[in-house]
Parts: sequence; C-alpha cells; structure tokens
Amino acid sequence: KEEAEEKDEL
Amino acid sequence: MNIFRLAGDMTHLLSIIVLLLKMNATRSCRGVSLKTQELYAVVFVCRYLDLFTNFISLYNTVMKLIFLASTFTIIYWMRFHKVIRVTYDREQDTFRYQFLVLPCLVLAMVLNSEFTVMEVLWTFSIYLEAVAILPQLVLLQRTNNIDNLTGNYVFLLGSYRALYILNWIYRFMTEPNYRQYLVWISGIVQTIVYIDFFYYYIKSWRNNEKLSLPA
Repeated sequence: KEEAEEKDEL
Repeated sequence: MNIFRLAGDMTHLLSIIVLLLKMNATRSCRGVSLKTQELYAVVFVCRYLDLFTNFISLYNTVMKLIFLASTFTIIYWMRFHKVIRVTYDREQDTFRYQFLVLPCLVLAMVLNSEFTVMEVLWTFSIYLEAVAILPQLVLLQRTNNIDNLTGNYVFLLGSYRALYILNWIYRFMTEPNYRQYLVWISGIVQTIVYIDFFYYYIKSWRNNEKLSLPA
C-alpha cells in the first residue's frame, strides 16, 4: 500500500 | 490529492495542449525541440509501466494515457506530418541524447530504492525528466524570435514543476510517513533548470517585449 502511495504522482 | 498537485497536473496538461494547438493552428513546429519531446516520451513510457501492474485511480490512469498519447502525437507530427515536419529546426536542435540518457541511466542503476527492472526504469524516468527540457532551452536560446506560444509552453512546464514542489511541502506537512528523497531532489534540480528562463520570460512580459534569451 505504501509503495502505491509513493507512486501516485504523474 | 491536494490543490497544488491538481493545479500542477492541470498546468502540465495545459502546456501540452498549448503546444498541440499551436502546431495544429500554425502548421508549424518552429522553435519546438523534437529531442525534448522524444525524451519526454521515454520518460512517460518508463514511468507509466505501472499502468499494467498497478491501478491507482481512474484520474491517474486517464492522465497517464493522455500524456502518452499527446506526446506521441507531437512527435508524430514533427517527424511525419506533411506540412509540419518541414518547419522543424533540425540544424538547430542538436543536443545529443546520450549526454542526458546515459548519466541518468547510470545514476538510476546506482541510486534507487530497489534494484528491480521496474524500479530502476521508474527512477531513470525521474532523473531524465529533470533534464529533458535542456534541448528545448538550448533551441530557444538559438531562436531569435521566440513566438509567444513556445514561450508559454516552457513557462507552463516550469510552473507545473514549481507547483509540484508546493504539493510535496503540503504532503510532507499533512501525511505522517510521506518521504521521497530521490523525487524531491530531482524535482528541485528540474525547477532550478527553469529559473533563468523564468527571469527572461517575466522581464519580457513586464516590458511588453518579445521574448529572447541571451546566448
């Protein structure tokens, strides 16, 4: 989950 | 998603729309660097590989697809459009890809948070984005009369980066475990790259003069 949050930027 | 992040994304989107409209309306890509556009295409392809592995949100997916499609459209027009490709400043757009791509690739192999193909390519895209505007800035410097739309395109791109920094500050203050040092440092470098351009852009705007960058 943390990993996904980190990469939510474009 | 905070207001700075949304404003940043919208500014980024607007910059690309400005470029597409300009090229479509004037049938010309004078002053536009194909090298920068192709570097952005590499950036987007490497970064958005997670389209296949990880769903974040509809917004996220749609924006990624728009960035990919619009960048490839610009490249296609500059390379193959009957009328537009003739106006490309091939002799002036001489920045060498390898000067940017190779150091970023090496740096991404050394400095990353996990040594996997996906992670290294993602990190590579972060580093490459920071410097991908350089061929465009060099080309602008060589163009005597920078037309408004090309100047606006670069100004909007720089604004998008500045808004992303505000977004990170906001996230850092509101999200307890939010840290991404590699992204922050690359983003700050990327924004610094624009400072010189911003100075001349604002100066020309205040003096009501056409934008030109000193060599």
